[in-house]
Amino acid sequence: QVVASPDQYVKHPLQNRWALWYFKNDKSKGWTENLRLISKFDTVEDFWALYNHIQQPSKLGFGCDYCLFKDGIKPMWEDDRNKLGGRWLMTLNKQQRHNDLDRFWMETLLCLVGESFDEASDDVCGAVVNVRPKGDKISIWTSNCQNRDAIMTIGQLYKDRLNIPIKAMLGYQSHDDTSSKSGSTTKNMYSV
Amino acid sequence: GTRIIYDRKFLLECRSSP
Repeated sequence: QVVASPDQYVKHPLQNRWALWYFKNDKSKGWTENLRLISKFDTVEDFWALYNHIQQPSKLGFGCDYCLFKDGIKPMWEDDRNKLGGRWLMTLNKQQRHNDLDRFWMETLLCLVGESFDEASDDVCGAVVNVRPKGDKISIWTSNCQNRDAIMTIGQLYKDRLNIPIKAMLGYQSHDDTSSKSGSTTKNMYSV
Repeated sequence: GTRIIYDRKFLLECRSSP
């Protein structure tokens, strides 16, 4: 009689339940109408089942986004757990859509679901990938732009994890600044 | 409290296991 070890049939629980959202740029509809919840998951196996099932970012149309956020946090500045926060923002050039976009996004998801930022992981709200003609963007959103230590930990570990060259600078912007920016660029509160 | 952490190697192994 063969008894399977629990490791073979028990799913591996994640620290958090996560929700994956998809934003499709349909100008005829309002912004929030274009934001769709795809699915939620709280195990490693269910994460992969979802990830393997959906399109890679590089295959999405311009103006589309994926957002992965902790369950209960909406992927928008206005959410109570986002409004005091900000984001580490990585802007990619056009060539990087082919070479880096998809693998950077997967690595970002692995950092989130795997809680790769030690205690600072508690400050993470979610991550967003924006597919845009002028250059795609990947960002990690945190809950409080004043938590400098946690934010710097996240930025440094994330940069190391993606193997981004030292000279390539990653900037952190508060949502407040981003939402009220006058010029085209938003000032960075922190950088790594 | 405790934190459930998975490193990238483990996560990638889970992806490929049946």
